[in-house]
Amino acid sequence: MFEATLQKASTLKKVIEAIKDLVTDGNIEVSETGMNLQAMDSSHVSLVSLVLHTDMFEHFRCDRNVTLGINLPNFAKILKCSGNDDSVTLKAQDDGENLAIVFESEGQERVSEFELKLMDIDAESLGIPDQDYNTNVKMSSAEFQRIVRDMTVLGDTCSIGCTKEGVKFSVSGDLGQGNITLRQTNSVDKEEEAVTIEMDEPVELNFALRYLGFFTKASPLCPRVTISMSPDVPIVVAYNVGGEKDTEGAGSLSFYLAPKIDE
Amino acid sequence: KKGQTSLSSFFAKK
Repeated sequence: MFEATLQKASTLKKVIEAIKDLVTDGNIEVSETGMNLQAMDSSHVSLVSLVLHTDMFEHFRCDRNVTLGINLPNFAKILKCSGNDDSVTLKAQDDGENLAIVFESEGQERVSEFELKLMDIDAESLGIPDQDYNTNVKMSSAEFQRIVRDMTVLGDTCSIGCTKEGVKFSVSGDLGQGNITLRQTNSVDKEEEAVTIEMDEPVELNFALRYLGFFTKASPLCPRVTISMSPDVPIVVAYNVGGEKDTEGAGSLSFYLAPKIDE
Repeated sequence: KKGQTSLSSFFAKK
């Protein structure tokens, strides 16, 4: 059987909220190392990779690997029933048809029990190469969300260009064009707002803003986001889960998006 | 005009 308790149900709620609009159904693979989910959107343009290590959990027991086929919007509906400071326990039998979800308030005076029906999901799995990226930009996740939202006003495709000086987001559409440049900042009052760029060579790629917009729904998870790019490969937009700022969390939520190219 | 590529052209199926 599988049983795991997370001290903050809100963390799981934020994770599922962040992906439920991009991916409807997904298999959460549970093993002794933790919980993992890999799923593509219906057009196979973007991919979500969620890793929750056992360290994140107050209690984690997995006797045998289990695949939990989950309808994410429905899971999100149940997670919304948790209180802000509730803990959450997930339980499933080896061949069970349901996922049990139990919320407990801090003083344990309120216990809510739910069951979510599991599904058989025939999902395609992709091998993501473990590669080093040419460019890694770390910035405020709220700022990234704002830029993506602002770019969407003008068009559907955003160019992201990076040099040592800064990262430039550009868009053009029927009503005109715009661009926003963020300069690399070494000393800022607020650490969370710093922009740091590690790069080998300048890179510029084009991406569909619709998908970048979906990714930014993960902003409440972490004040910082890491954007990784290399020429002609998918961009990675990554958030730590259950960690603080730039420090490695015990989990991560990464989004991959295939670039747009000249036809 | 920019065309959208698919992830399967970058990542192999497992």
